[in-house]
Amino acid sequence: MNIFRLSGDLSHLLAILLLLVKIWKTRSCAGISGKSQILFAIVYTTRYLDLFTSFVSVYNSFMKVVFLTASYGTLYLMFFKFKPTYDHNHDSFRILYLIIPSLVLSFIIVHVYTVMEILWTYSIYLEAVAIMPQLFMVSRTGEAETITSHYLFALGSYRALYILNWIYRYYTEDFLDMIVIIAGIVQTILYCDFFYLYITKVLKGKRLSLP
Amino acid sequence: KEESLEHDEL
Repeated sequence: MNIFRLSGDLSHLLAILLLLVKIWKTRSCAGISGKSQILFAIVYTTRYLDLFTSFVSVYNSFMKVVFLTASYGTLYLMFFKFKPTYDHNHDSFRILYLIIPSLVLSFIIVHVYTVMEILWTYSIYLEAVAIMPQLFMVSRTGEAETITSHYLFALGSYRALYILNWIYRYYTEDFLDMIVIIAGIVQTILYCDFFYLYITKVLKGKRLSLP
Repeated sequence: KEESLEHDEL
């Protein structure tokens, strides 16, 4: 554990809680991509199966349970409790285009051929692109609520902070996991355009709207 | 049979 990893985790946690609070307080999931949320639920489920097979620390296990619970809680709010507010017309990204290639890639580039390892690798690849339906939705509607922008910023920052963590770990403990590092870089690059808009608009008190 | 790796990150 180092300061970059901890900041990344807290940023990730903040993002997930922001989203839940936003939906709960406004009683609406308008502007949120249900498809991205489905992908994140798949990501957490396939990655955190190791809750049952390996124990790293109380901290790790606790965070895994929180991420899983919050993720399924978000799905429940979106697809059951506040379903009438879900803007499915604008959530039109075809997620099979992300699910299938990630799955194929996880069979091709993987550290060890075991079921658990392939599922873990799949979760890494899928996570890298899971935000695409959400970004596509923002580009289609041309705007995002400020709280949604904060959510996206926190979620994007998490993997960027993890990159600093991997650089730190490379120098301090020779840690080098190319699968997670390359996927993490791809994931962060996808947010760059949004980061630019966030810094130039939202931080100056303006609503995020596309030209 | 090879063992799965232990991943210590989230």
